[in-house]
Amino acid sequence: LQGIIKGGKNIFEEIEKLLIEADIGPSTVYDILEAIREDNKRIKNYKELTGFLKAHLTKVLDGSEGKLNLSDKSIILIYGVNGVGKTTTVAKLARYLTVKGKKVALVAGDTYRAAGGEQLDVWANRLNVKIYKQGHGADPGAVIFDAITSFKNKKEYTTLIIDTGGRLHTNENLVNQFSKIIRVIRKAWGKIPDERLLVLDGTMGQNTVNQVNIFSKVIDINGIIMTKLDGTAKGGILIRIFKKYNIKIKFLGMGEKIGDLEEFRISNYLERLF
Amino acid sequence: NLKDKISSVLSQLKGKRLNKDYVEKVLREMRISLLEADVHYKVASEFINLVKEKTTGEKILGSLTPYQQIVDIVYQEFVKIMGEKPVLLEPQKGRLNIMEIVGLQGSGKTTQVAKLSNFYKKQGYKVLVTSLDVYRPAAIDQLRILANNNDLDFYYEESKKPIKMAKKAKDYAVKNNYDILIFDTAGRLHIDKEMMKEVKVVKDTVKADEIILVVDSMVGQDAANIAKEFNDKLNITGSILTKLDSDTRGGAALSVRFISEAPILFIGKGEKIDDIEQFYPDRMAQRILG
Ligand SMILES: Nc1nc2c(ncn2[C@@H]2O[C@H](COP(=O)(O)OP(=O)(O)OP(=O)(O)O)[C@@H](O)[C@H]2O)c(=O)[nH]1
Ligand SMILES: Nc1nc2c(ncn2[C@@H]2O[C@H](COP(=O)(O)OP(=O)(O)OP(=O)(O)O)[C@@H](O)[C@H]2O)c(=O)[nH]1
Ligand SMILES: [Mg+2]
Ligand SMILES: [Mg+2]
Repeated sequence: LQGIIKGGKNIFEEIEKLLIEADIGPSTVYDILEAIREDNKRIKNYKELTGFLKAHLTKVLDGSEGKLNLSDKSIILIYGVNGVGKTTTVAKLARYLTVKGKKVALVAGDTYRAAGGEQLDVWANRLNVKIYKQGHGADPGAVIFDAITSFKNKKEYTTLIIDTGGRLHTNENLVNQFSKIIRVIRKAWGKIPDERLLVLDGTMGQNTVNQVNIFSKVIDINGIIMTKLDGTAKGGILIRIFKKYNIKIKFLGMGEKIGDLEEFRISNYLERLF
Repeated sequence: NLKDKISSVLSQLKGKRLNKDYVEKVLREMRISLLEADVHYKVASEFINLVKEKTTGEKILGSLTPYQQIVDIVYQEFVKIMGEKPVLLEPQKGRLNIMEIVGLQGSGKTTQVAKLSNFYKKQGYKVLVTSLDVYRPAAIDQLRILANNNDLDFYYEESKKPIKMAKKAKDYAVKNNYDILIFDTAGRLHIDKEMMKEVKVVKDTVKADEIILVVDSMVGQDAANIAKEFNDKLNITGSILTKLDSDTRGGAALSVRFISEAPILFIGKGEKIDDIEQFYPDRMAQRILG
C-alpha cells in the first residue's frame, strides 16, 4: 500500500493512524485503503488523500441517514448496554418530538438500577411530559404493558417512548428479559415497536460490533443513536457497522443537555472524523 | 498463563529458521490483533517496535532457541507495562484516607464507589461515601440508594457547590473517625476545562490521597486521550476498569496503564455490590491478546 502515495510511508502511516484512531477498526481501515488504491493510482499528497477518503466514505455511507417514521400513534423503544446514554437520550427525544408538535409520554422501563426510574422522572418533570412509572423492582414487562394499554386509549398522546435498563449483550438473562419485553409490547400494541432504536456509546471501540450483532438477533433494529461524540471520540465504528449491518443511523448525542441531539448527517459526521 | 498465550500467538515462529523479515511479519500481525483489541494506535506501535528491536538482532535469531527467547522478550515487555503482580491498595488504618473517583460519563463511577466502600468495609475499615454530582438527575439518590441497600455510610448535605460539599464531608469524616472517605464525582469530558478544574480544586482542597480513574473497558482509541488528560491534570494514582463481564478484549487497559503509569487496582465485572475484584495483570494481558 505504500506504493500508492508518492510521499511514501509517512503519508500512508499518517492516514492509517487517523482512521484507526477514529475507531474504524483495522480490517475495515485496510479495506478502505485498498479501495482507494484501486481507484487512484497516483496520489500527490496528504490533502489529496483525505479528499479521496471523504469521497469514498460518503459512498460507503450512502443510505445510512435515517429518520423517525412516526404516525399519529407510535411507540419508540430505546435499549443498549449499560451507561451509554439511553435515559438521557429518551429525554432528548421527548423534547425533540415535542418541538415538532408531537404529544409525548414516557415509560420508566428501568426498574432495576438504583434511581433508574427517578432519573427519567426528573426529566419528565422538567419537560412537563407524562411519565408512566411503577415502583423499584416491578417487572419491566408489566410496567410497559400497563403503559401501552393506557397510552393506546388516550387521545392526548401521539408518541410513547420506552426507556429500558442497561443490559450487556453477553448477559443471557437480561437478553432474555429483553426478548420478553418485545413479546409484551407485541401483545399490548399488536405489533413490534414502531421505532426500535439501539443506543451506542461513541467512546466505545470494536466491542460495539458485538453489541449490534447480539441485539440484532433478538430485535429488528431499525435505527441507531450514537451518543457522546462531543468529546474526542470520532465514532468511526459506525462505518464498520453500516457496512456490515446496513442499519440506518438516526441521531447523534452531542452532550448532556436536553437540546444536545442532532439528526445524523453523513457530511457533518465525516467532517468531524477528519 | 500469559507466557503460554504469547507462545500460541507467536506459534508461527516455532520450529523454523528465523530471519528478520519473517519475525517482523509475525509481529505486524500481533500489532493488528492489539488494534482489534482496542489498544491505542501509538501504544501498539511503541510496544511492537520495542519488541521488534529486541528480537530481530543476530544474537537472538542466530541462537539455538530463537522462538523461546522471542516469547520471553514479549512476555517481559508485557509485564513491564501491565505490571507483574496485582497492586493492593491498602489504606492506613487510624487516619482518614481520601479517595476521589473520576472519569467520563457513564463509565461506572457511582456503582464502583459503592463496591469499593463495601470491599473495604468487609476488611474492617470504617468507610464513608458521598456524592459531589450536582448535575446528573437523581445522581445523589442513586448513591444514597446503593448505600442504604448495602448498609454503607452515606453523607450528604443539600448544596449546589461541590467544593463546599467536599469540605463538609471531610470535616464530618474526620469528626466521626472514618478511615476512608470516598468521593463520587460527576461524569465529565477530559476536554471540559471547567469540569476538569473542578475535580482538581476538590483534590487540592481536601488533599485527596488517591485519585482513581474509572474507565469503561469497552472504550476504544479514546482511552489514550482520557488517560493522558486526567493524568496530566490530576496525577491519577490508580484506575478501575469496569464492565469486564462483557466480551470486550479490553485493550483500553493497556493504553491507560501505559499512559498514566498508575496501577490498575480493580476491575468491575457486574452491577452488583460484590462485582469488584483485584486486577490481575497477566489475566488482562491474556484477554487483550485474544
Ligand atoms: N458528553 C455526553 N454525555 C452524555 C451523552 N448522553 C448521555 N451522557 C451522559 O452519560 C451518562 C449516562 O447517561 P444515562 O442516560 O444515565 O445512560 P443510560 O444508558 O441510561 O445508563 P443505564 O440506564 O445505567 O444503562 C450521564 O452522565 C449522561 O449525562 C452525550 O451525548 N454526551
Ligand atoms: N455489567 C456491568 N455494568 C456496570 C458495571 N459497573 C457499572 N455498571 C453499570 O453501568 C451503568 C453506569 O454506571 P454508573 O455507576 O451510573 O456510571 P457513572 O460513571 O457514575 O455515570 P455518570 O455519573 O453519569 O458519569 C449502570 O447501569 C451500572 O449498573 C460493571 O462492572 N458491569
Ligand atoms: Mg438509564
Ligand atoms: Mg455517577
